[in-house]
Amino acid sequence: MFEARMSDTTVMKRLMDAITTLIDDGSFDISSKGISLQAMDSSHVALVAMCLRNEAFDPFRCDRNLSLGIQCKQMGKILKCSANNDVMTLKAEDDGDVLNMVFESPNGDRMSEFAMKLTDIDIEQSCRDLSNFGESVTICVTKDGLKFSVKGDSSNASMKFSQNGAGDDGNDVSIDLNDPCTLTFAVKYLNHFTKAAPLSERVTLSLSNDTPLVVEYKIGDGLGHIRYYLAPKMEE
Amino acid sequence: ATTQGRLDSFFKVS
Repeated sequence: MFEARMSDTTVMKRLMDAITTLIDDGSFDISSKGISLQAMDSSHVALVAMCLRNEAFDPFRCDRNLSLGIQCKQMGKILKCSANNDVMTLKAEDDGDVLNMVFESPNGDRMSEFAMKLTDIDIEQSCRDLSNFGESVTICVTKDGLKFSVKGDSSNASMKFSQNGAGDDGNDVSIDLNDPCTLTFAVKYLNHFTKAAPLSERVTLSLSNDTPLVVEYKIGDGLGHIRYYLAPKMEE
Repeated sequence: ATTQGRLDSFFKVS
């Protein structure tokens, strides 16, 4: 039996938005530690890894580890039926094929219930090639700062953030650099990752030459995180 | 010219 109650559905809504941007369905692993997910997009270019600790729920009960195959769009539709300050309860039987979701208004005068059918997810599902990629962004990190540059068909653009400076919106930028590095990525995916921005005030980009980019957003005060991994573009 | 890398070449995918 799995049962978890969250006092505010906002985090779950933002989290599902941040996941649905990359994947259609995923296996959500439920254990006594909380809820986690790791899934690649259909083209195997990017990966999303999410963890929401049991502390995000009260109470959180998980008698046996479960893997729930969830169609993210469907869950998103159900979540849209809740108000932001609703209390949400998730329930699943150990051998069931349904995830029950209950939303209650804080004063208890309204309650809505949904039963979502779980799907068997074939982890080895064949990937579809993406025929077109968006434009590329090159990220260059040196001791002077962080520079994003895009070469388009008709125009070029670049943005630079300095180590001790502040971004346009006044947010601080801090850089922890071992070696300078330059990597190129498909902008399209970075745009997808920004879907997670409402979950956190700060984003951390980790880059190393010839390895995937890691983009991390922390969830709440130690409640968990969502991380995206993105394969770089390679020189031919 | 650049080609899009895939995560499979960086991680062992089981």
